[in-house]
Amino acid sequence: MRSIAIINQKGGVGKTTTAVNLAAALADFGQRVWLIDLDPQAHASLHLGLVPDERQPTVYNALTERTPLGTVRHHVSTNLWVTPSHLDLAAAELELANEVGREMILRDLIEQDPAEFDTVIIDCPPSLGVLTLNALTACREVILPLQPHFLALHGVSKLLQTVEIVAKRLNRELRLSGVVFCMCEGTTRLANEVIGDVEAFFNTEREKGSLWSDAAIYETRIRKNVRLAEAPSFGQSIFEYAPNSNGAIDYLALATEVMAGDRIR
Amino acid sequence: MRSIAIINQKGGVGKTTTAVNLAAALADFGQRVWLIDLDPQAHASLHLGLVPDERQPTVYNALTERTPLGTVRHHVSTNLWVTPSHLDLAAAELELANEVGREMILRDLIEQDPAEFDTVIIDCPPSLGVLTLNALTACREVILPLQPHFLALHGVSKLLQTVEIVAKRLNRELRLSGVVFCMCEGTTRLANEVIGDVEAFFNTEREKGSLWSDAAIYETRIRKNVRLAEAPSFGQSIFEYAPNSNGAIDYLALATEVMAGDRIR
Ligand SMILES: Nc1ncnc2c1ncn2[C@@H]1O[C@H](COP(=O)(O)OP(=O)(O)OP(=O)(O)O)[C@@H](O)[C@H]1O
Ligand SMILES: Nc1ncnc2c1ncn2[C@@H]1O[C@H](COP(=O)(O)OP(=O)(O)OP(=O)(O)O)[C@@H](O)[C@H]1O
Ligand SMILES: [Mg+2]
Ligand SMILES: [Mg+2]
Repeated sequence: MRSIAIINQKGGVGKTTTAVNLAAALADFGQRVWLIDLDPQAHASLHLGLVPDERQPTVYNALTERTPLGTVRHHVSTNLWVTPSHLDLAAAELELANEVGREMILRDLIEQDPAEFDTVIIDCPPSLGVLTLNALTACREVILPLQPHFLALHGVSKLLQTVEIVAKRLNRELRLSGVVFCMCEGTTRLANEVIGDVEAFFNTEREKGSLWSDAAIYETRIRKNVRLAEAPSFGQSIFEYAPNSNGAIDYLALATEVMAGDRIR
Repeated sequence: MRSIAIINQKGGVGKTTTAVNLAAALADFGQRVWLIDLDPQAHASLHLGLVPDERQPTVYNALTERTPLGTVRHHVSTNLWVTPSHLDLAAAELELANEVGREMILRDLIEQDPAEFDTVIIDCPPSLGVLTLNALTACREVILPLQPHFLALHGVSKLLQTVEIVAKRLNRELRLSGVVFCMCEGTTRLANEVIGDVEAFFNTEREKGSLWSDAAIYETRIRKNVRLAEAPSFGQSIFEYAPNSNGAIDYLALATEVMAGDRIR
C-alpha cells in the first residue's frame, strides 16, 4: 500500500485541493483509495460532501480514544473512502502533548486496520505540529504542494528539515516524492523566479546525495482554475463537477505522474 | 491607542498581506504604527525585510521569557515599527500550555510598554490556538480577511464563535470591526455567491443585536494583483514597491475606511 502525506505549513497553497483531486483521480484509474482528513478545518471532508457532525466519530476519536479507523471511514464513491475530520481535532495538539510516542498513534491505527487499499492519502493542516507529525510517521511518501510565490517559498527549508528529522528519528522509510506547483497563473516573472529557485535547490541537494536526491518536481503545473474553487461547494471532486476543465486535466496529469512514480530528473 | 488583530484560521487568505500593507498605509498617513508578527512563519517580518535571526530576541522571547517588548521592536521606516517573529514561536503552543492565564501574556506586555503608538496591528497564524488567543485578548478590534471562496467561508462561523468566547471571558472590549474581501478575481459567480452569503449573515446578526451588530463589510475589495505577491521578495510594502498598482490603490482605500472607522451599514 502506497501512503502519501500532503503537507506544507504555509496556508492556502492547495494542499486540500491536491489531496482530494489526486485521491479522486487515482480512484477513477481503478485504485482503491483511502483519504484521511487530518486538518481540524475538515475541508477535505467537506470537499467530498461529508459534513462534520458531533454525533459521528471522526479521526479525532481515533487519535484520542483509539477508535478503530474502520468505524470512522465512509465510502463516498467508487473506489474512494474518506475518514473525516472535525473541529475538535484542534484540541489534539494539547490533548496528546504528554502522550508517550504521540507521533506514532496514526501509524499504529493504520497498521491495525485490516482493510486493503492501494493508496492512502493524508491531508494535513497548515502547521508542523503533532497532527502533521502523525501523518509523516504513518506515510512512506510526502508530496509538497507549492504556490509559486515568494512567501510560500520561504518556509520550504523548515518543512524539509522537519521531514528530515522525522525520517531520521521516527520513520526511516519516509521519502519526499515530489513538489507540485499549484495555483499557477500564467508565466509571471515571480512564478518563474520561484520555480527556478526550487529547481536549483533540488539540483544542489541531489549532488549531496541527501534525502531529497530522488525527489521530483512534477512536470504537471496545476493552473489557476475557478472550477477547482467551485467544486467543494458541490461536495464533488473536479472530475465529477467539471471533467473538461483545466483543473481536471491538470490533476489527471499529476495523478499519471504520481502513479508512474515518474521522476523528472 | 487602537489595537487590531488580523485573524482567520483558513490559510492563505491574505492576513499577512493585509496586516503589512494596512500598517504601512496608516504610517504613510502619519500615524505611529506598531506591527507585531505573531506567526511562527514570520512572514510579516520577512515582508518588511526583517530576516529572523536566532541570536536576536523576538516576540518568542517576550511571550516565553517576558522580555520587554521595547527590546524586540525595530524601526523599519517612517512611523512604522515591527516586532518580528521566529520559527521557535511554533513551540509556544506547548510551552505555554500549562501557564496560568496564558492568553493574557501579550496584553500585559503591551500594557507595560511605555512607548506611544496610534495603532497596533497584530498578524496571526492560520489557527485559533494560544497565539491567536493572545492577540484577541490584547486587542480591541478584529479585522477578518476573507477570500471569496467556498472553503474560506466555511470556517467563518467557528472563527466568530472563538471571538465571541474571548469577548465574553477574556476581553469585554473586543469587537469585530470588519470583514475585508481579499484576492478578488473579477466578478466570478462563486465570489458573488460567497459575498452574498456573508452579507446575508451579518444582516441577520445585526437584527439580533449580537456582537457583530456594528461590524462592517468593508466596501474596499482587495483585487488580485501580482505586485502584492512580489513586494515581499523585496522586503517592501506595496507602497514602496509599486505605489501605482491596484494593490496600492486598494490597500490605501482600505486604510481610509479603517481610519474613518466607517461602517458600510
Ligand atoms: N488551482 C486552483 N485554482 C483556483 N483555486 C484554487 C486552486 N487550488 C486551490 N484553490 C482554492 O484556493 C483556496 C486554497 O486552496 P486549499 O484550501 O486547497 O489550500 P490549503 O493549502 O489546503 O489551505 P489550508 O492551509 O487552509 O489547509 C481554496 O478556496 C481552493 O478552493
Ligand atoms: N490581493 C492579492 N493578489 C495577489 N497575491 C496576493 C494577494 N494577497 C495575498 N497575495 C499572495 O498570496 C499568498 C497568500 O497571502 P498571505 O500570505 O498574505 O495570506 P495569509 O492568510 O497570511 O497566509 P497564512 O495563512 O500562511 O498566514 C502570498 O504569497 C501573498 O503574497
Ligand atoms: Mg487545507
Ligand atoms: Mg500569514
